[in-house]
Amino acid sequence: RETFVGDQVLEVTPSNEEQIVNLKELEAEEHLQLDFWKPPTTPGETAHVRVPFVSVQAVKAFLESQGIDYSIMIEDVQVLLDNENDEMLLNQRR
Amino acid sequence: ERSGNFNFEAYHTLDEISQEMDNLVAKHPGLLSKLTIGRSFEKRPMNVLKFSTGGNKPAIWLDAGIHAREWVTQATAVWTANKIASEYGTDPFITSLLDKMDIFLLPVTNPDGYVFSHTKNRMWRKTRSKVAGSLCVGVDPNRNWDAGFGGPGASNSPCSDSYHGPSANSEVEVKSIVDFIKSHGNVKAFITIHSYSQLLMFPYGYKCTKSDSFDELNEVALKAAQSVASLHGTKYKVGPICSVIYQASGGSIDWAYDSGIKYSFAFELRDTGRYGFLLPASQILPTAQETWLGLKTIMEHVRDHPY
Repeated sequence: RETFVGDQVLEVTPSNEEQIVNLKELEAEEHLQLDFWKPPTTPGETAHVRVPFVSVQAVKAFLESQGIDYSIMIEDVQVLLDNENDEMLLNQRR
Repeated sequence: ERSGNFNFEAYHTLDEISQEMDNLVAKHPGLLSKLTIGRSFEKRPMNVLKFSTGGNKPAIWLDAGIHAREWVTQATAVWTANKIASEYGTDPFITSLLDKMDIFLLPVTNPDGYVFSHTKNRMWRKTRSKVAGSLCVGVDPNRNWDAGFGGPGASNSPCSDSYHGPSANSEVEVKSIVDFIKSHGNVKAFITIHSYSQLLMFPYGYKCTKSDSFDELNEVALKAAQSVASLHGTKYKVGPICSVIYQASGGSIDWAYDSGIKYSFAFELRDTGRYGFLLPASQILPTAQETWLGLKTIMEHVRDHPY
């Protein structure tokens, strides 16, 4: 089973079309393995992107260099997955 | 849970959901039956629950989980199935609806992807079909329908999460639904349930022009969104796919609408708390209950506006 320790989900708010283009170009960088849960569509609307742990610093540096607003929506994806899995096992035992 | 106390406030494996579907059919033999409309790429049955009071009435199609990782949608579908089955005969709306229409409900539209999201990769969204000549696996089943296929908003890279596939209906999961609905011939509404973003959308996605039924669909969707919000305050955005999200080709509701099914809608269920599709199981029940109010609004309109 694949794990996602340290992966973060960022809520990104592009403020103009240029920033949206930049985000789409970032998505095309296959080595970053970005997983857009909610794609960037229009300026001011939030996008959500899961960033593998190894790419977190690089992506944050890019967003800051482009002046693209972001916040951390999920600090560590694996923590949520472990909770979810524990709940399922608990239910099955029950 | 075999003895019938299925825990709707928990996520379940495909086997557990299948078992619950059998339990429901066993509990409601006069109303409920299970149809296998096809088999997935890995040969898992695509089991549809048919709610019918007899005869071949005009029908409503409901599906969930076409994107495997959106677990709250399959859970909502199972809860909805139980609600319809257990309240027929007592709830006036459900009783009047089923006296006039049949309902077909497919709780796990992408069984291979769903099992894979439980066992190997929780982030998995696509089917599990093998793509000739590529190391990557799977097609986005909501870009594979014959509606503007291969157009904007879908990728032609097999490694992309929005890969449209080698051709329309290449995914047997999609083709099974298409063939079933074509053979039924009297489906009047097509509702597909996704998560997350709290959106209620109608055609078109593959083009950004207004559909002929835009005004009516918009009015129904606005009312449905109000119904959803009335329970827990969950706010939905409403509109055609193209303007609410972006231009996306090969989507199921576009195919349904262009096939003559006027009342075609797509729900994107909640995340009200920044969990994305990793919605905690504690939110399954409130999500299913609020979604039901939106579905009810749409189905009332469909029942009262035969065409």
